[in-house]
Amino acid sequence: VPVFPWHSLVPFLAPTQSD
Amino acid sequence: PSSALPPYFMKGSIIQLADGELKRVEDLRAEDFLQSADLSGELKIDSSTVERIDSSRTPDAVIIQFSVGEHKTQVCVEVLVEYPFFVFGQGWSSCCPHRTTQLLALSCARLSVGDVCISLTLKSLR
Repeated sequence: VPVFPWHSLVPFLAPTQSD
Repeated sequence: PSSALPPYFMKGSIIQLADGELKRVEDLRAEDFLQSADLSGELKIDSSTVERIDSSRTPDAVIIQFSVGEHKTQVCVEVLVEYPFFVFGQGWSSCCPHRTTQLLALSCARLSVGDVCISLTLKSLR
């Protein structure tokens, strides 16, 4: 049975600087 | 289409928390994410508020605009309508909960503007 790490389930919303 | 979603959102998937504990994806709670991020050292949980949900040119996709973290950084992501996010006080939520349940068997609420989702950032970025 595969086991997945918890952080796979959370989107990584890295702030990107647009300016 | 179901193959476009990651396998770990399927009901019954086994998820390992940072302390080694194993839980099914449908049993996860906000505390599990917060405690795991605390233990990880590198990762930080942010609160990301849904600001807008717009349709996409891509079929079956939406563009979700989030206001991320204390600095309210605006971040847009394009995801499939059935892609689940974890909402504080609500649990798994998607833009099309019916489709999420159909494809993944994962119980889902409807993701709406104003919902506060769990997201990750790197501590070193701050």
